[in-house]
Amino acid sequence: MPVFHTKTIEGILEPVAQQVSRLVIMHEEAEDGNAMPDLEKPVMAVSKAVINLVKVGRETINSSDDPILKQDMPAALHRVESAAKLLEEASSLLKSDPYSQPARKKLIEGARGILQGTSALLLCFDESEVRKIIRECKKVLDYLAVAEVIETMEDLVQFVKDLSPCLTRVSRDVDGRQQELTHQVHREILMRCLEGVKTLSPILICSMKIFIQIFHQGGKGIAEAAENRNYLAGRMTDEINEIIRVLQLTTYDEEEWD
Amino acid sequence: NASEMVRQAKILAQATSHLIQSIKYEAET
Repeated sequence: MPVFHTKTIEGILEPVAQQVSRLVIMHEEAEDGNAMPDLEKPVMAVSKAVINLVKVGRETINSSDDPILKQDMPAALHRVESAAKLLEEASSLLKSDPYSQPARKKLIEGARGILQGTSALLLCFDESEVRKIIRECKKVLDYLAVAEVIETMEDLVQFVKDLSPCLTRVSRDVDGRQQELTHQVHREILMRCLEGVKTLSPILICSMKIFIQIFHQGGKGIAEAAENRNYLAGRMTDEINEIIRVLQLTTYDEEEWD
Repeated sequence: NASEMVRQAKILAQATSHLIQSIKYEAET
């Protein structure tokens, strides 16, 4: 059985995946010689739904600034369109011969194609959304990288002004993402790392402030203050890097499911 | 656009399920 890594994709595809599996079994067991019904109406409904989905997909491609989405999504759309054609051919064959074996094969291939194409389309879009979150995470990494060159209170104030909205967005987006994931372990890692970032950020700012104060008061203990600040920036960097790593995971932890 | 894509994908999935169910119904009766 296919496994889907987000609740949205699972909610859409899981029911149809089960139906396709049953169709395949039915076909394998059957070879039954039963006449197939007239499928013109339900096939037309599928074709109409494909036309609408492809239209929205093309609009998404045109309006997106993500080159990977622009590259990958057309193939998924093509897959769905080809699958719809197979279903139309099957319907047409069954009209003249309700016992047609090629029609049954085309039905299975078409249903599978719809499932796989829609899955690829949703996955392509989902990955693009994940890349947006990762871009925000990388902005935080860029800010953390300059923490060790901040030597005045004015620069620290600007640093906090720059970092805060970025951290707020990362926090909101990663929290939203973890709620969307079907994989419990990935959810837990994201939550743990996010909590780490939230806890560490005020401590990092505090350590930077202490460093600046010592720096301007003659420098005794400056090495320890710098070391403490760098340690905290490093810890935050590690947490953000782990968030980025887990955001990109789509496969399941086999042990968990075993 | 995101929600529209998800909505249309859902409609397609439901139409495909309905198609397969109508085959089952006829085959099983």
